[in-house]
Amino acid sequence: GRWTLVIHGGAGTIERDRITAEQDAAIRAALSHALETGSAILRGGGTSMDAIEATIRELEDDPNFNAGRGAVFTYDGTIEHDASIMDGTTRAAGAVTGTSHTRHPVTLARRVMTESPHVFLRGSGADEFSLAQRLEQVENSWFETDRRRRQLEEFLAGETAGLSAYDVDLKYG
Amino acid sequence: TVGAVAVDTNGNVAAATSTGGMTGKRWGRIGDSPVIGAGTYADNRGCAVSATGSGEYFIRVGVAHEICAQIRFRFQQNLAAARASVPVDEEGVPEYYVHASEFGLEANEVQEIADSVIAEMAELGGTGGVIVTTPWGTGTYSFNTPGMYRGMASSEGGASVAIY
Repeated sequence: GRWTLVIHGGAGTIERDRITAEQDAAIRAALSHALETGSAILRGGGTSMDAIEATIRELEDDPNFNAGRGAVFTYDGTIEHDASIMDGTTRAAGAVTGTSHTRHPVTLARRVMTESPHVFLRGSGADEFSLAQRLEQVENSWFETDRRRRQLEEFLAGETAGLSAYDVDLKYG
Repeated sequence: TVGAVAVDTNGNVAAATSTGGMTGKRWGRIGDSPVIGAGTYADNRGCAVSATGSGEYFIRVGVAHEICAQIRFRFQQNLAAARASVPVDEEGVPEYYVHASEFGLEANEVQEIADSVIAEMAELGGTGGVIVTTPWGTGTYSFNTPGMYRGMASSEGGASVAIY
């Protein structure tokens, strides 16, 4: 009857001197709360699928994390989400990319898995499917935060100064 | 990017990841988070994985599936070794049978596998991390960045969160 839940809120150059004590406390509190939400489901005998969806919905609503509300901006100043989910029991899976109006992208990914014949839906088609599934819709602006807008402005300023992150020598792919 | 992996009291695992991608992304750039097998994978034979980091590298290494596959192979190796070590009688019949359901990987083996796949990704130049759980209840972090927002809870012992 053992259960385990592990979560993450992103990895990267998280520098101690750039995170204020308030941000540190807020992030730890958000992680703890999301962890407890999922743990309560597992403790009560609930499924791992329900536990991870509930946990991630909470993190998507928290502006501290790059997902849902508080996600980063695209080059064009909009916000587009990606999400995926997979059930180890059946290896069923659902995924969406480039969605703009679904408040909880992880729930949309799960609906793709359970209510569509597909695994992966993209962009306006995924938005259309979300509407058909009557999932909660929000204006794209609802996801915006000042911190992420400043990050986009810094990024674009770098572009103008010729320090493009799309420098051909900077090869990710 | 946010992610969660879980194993429930029935031993079923699941994984999910959600993200806004990278600041200033253009040309329809997609990272690993929505790519099954790269940023997210779950299979009751091995593990559940959610990843975060420079998505292009997680896609190229197929990180989530690679970790699951290596855990599965290690499980099969360990099980075969355990069965081979059972004493047999003169007719060659084993004294007892090692059931797969009684078997599992230890947390340190999962850690070793997760670390090796993250290291392989780093060789290509990628940075980031994964969270892993298995049907046997282990919970694992592995990352090569200065920090990863993360948390873990289990029926075996408490809950903890960390940043650096």
